[in-house]
This record gives sequence, structure tokens and C-alpha cells, in this order.
Amino acid sequence: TLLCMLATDAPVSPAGLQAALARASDRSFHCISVDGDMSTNDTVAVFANGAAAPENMAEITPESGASFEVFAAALTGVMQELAQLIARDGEGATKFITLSVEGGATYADAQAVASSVARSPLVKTALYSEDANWGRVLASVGSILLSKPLDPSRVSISFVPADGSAPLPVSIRGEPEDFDEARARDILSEDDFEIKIELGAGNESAKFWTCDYSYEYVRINGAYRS
Amino acid sequence: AAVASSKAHFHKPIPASSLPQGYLVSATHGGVKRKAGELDVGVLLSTSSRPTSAAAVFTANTFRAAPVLVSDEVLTRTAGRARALVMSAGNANAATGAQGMKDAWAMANAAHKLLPSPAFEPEALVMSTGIIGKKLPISNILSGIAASPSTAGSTPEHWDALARAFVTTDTFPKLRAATFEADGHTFRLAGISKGAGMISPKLIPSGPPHA
Repeated sequence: TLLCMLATDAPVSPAGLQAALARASDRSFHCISVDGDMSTNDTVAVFANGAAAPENMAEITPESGASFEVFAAALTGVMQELAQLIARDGEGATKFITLSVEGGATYADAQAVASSVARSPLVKTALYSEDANWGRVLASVGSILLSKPLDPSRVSISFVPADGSAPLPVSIRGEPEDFDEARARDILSEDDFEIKIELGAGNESAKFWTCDYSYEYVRINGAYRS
Repeated sequence: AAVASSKAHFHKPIPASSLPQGYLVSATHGGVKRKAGELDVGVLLSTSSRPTSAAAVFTANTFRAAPVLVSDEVLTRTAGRARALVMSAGNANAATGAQGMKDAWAMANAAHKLLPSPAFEPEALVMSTGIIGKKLPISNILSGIAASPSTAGSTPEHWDALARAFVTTDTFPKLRAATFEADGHTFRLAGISKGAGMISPKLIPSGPPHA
């Protein structure tokens, strides 16, 4: 279950708070998956009490312009950090994976692709075993309906190390790349790395955060008793 | 089989300079978690003299737990002016029927009474997490809430304790903060999250679920 509570000493109206929370949720907790299961109790609540504001300062509303944007950005930033910590702490997880999908026809398409890959048990078990199994990634990308069909000859996949060194393309525009297995193993042996997927269908992009599946996930949840 | 390396270093206490003013937080052991002394009941109270606003998004799951339903109703009744939060960890109070609703309201009312000058309507949101389908040990939780004033404060240690109360199968408490400038003034924002399994959220505002 996801629970999250936030509190600020800025003065924000109820409508301003709800609008900022909706925006921040779309860019944080809607972009994580550990196991693809939705809880009965997920809740994110935020409070704003104005305790640090002078008496004459009006509440921030969605119409406040720059003040609202600054508050919404701060809320989004903190919620993204808190969301990433949950993906990182997935039960039994040994890897933290950022999925970057680019070239989507729409943001919804890009996010749907990222979500599909992030939830795929076969992708997640391959990542646990440090196998650059791009075929499973590709199958997951192609398993969902998008706003318009993807052209397989325009889709590329790379593994990107977290240390800033060069990405490793494993499939370029629908063609398998003859990549260095040892280099792939090096990247995937790290705790953090990124999978970059280029859809070649437009200009929209999305990020999603997930983790691998390990034996430990099954042990924890097999042992959990109601 | 590879095992996860320790993630304890991701736990970062919030510096005092980043903590929002005008809140009291507390964490106590109510006996929901089995280990003696383990923190499992938490309360946040706004003590600001200015109006406090609240907003929330909830699971789109059709089988929303009692705390979700109660929080949704509190937000509606107060028109977004809730001033408190009460939580418990170890039991989700989900799929618990009419008794579950009574228990969630009892938590809301108990936390509400801790507010300075409480209004007639409950102003406390409720969160619970843990096993599904078991009745909440409500008397333990109410004892924990009643004891919370003796442990309440606003230091980094108090926030850290509250973050620990949220933990279930998490391997570390999750706490982050930021400061920002608006209208020439500096404000603070702190947040706590928990979660390690059953994680694929779809969150929607107040109203009926539509998973």
C-alpha cells in the first residue's frame, strides 16, 4: 500500500492544494510500479496551514500565477522523490530502474508504454538476473493499444548506465544490435540503471520508475499471512 | 540468488530548517505491530492560527478501505479544511464492513479532539495500512492516539518517528523536504511516504472509485 502525507507552512487554498496535488500525482505516484497491484488503501494527503505567511498574504490559488507554479513544482519534486523511494524499496528488489520513453505520439502513449514495461514480470525477472533481454522489453512495448499503431522499424532500445558513461544500444530501429555482452552485464550489475525506449511516433516523452523481481519478493509475499 | 543490498542510506532525516512551521507530530506504539515498542500510530496536527487547507487523492480500487472512505467524507464535510491526520500501520482496516467504518470514524474523532479549539465536525483524515480483512485492534489504537500528546513535537526527531510509524514491509523510513519562495517569502514542505508491495497506484480525487 502507498501512503503519503505532506505538510507545508505556505498558505494555499483548498482548490489550489487539490489542483497542485493532482498535477504532482500524475508526475510521481502514477509513474511507479513495484508489482502491478493496486491497493485498497492508497492515499496521498497534503496540508497547508499558512503558518509562515504574513497575516496579509492571501492564499495561493490556481489563479495565482507564479506563486501557484512555484508551489506545484515544489510539491511535485518532493512527491517524485518519495515515489522513487517506494520503487527503490520494492519488496526484495535488488535494482532500481528508470524507464525513459521518448518519441511517443502522445504523453499518454509514452506513459502507457513505460507502465507496460515496468509491470512485465518477464522483464523484471530478466533484470534481476542481469540479462539485457531486450526482446522481452520489445514484446512488452508492443503488447498494448496506443493512440496509433507503432511502426516496428522506428523503435529503438538502449540500456543507459547511471554513471554517465555511454548508453548501450541493443536494438536500433527494429534491428537487433550486435552489442557487447560484457558491457551489458556491467551496466545491469549496478543497482541503478535506465532503459531508454524510442518509439519514433512523435515528440512526447514519459518517465517511470520500477524495480526487479527477485526470489525474495515471492518469499516475503508467500510468508505474509492474513 | 542475489539479495538486495542495504538501502538504509536512503533514509535521510529532515533538517530542522526544512520543517514546516505550525505542526505537531507524534508517533506511539498502539500494539498493531507485534513487536513491543514498535511505532505504529501517528498523528499530525496543524496548530496554525491561519486557516488550514487539506487535499487528498485516493485509490481508484472499487474496494476502498474504511479509512479511505472516512477521509473522503471528512474532506467533503470540511470543504477542504481538515487540520489533522491520524494513521496506523500493521492492519489496513480494509474489507472490514460496518465495524471497520466505526473504527475509522473513532480514529478520526479521537485525533480531532487533540486539535486546539476543535470544530463540531471531525477535521482529521485517516490512513491505515497492513493486512486486509481483519478487524482493527481499535482500543489499542485509541490508547495510542490518547497517548500521543505526551510524545508530540516538531523537531526532526519527531518527524523521523512519525515516518517510522508508517513503515510496514519497507526497509527504511521515507522522509523528504524542500523549501521554496513564493511572493517574496520562504516556505517549507515536508513529506513522508511508505510502500514496498501492492504498489501500482491510480489515484483519484474525492468521489466514487472507478478502477
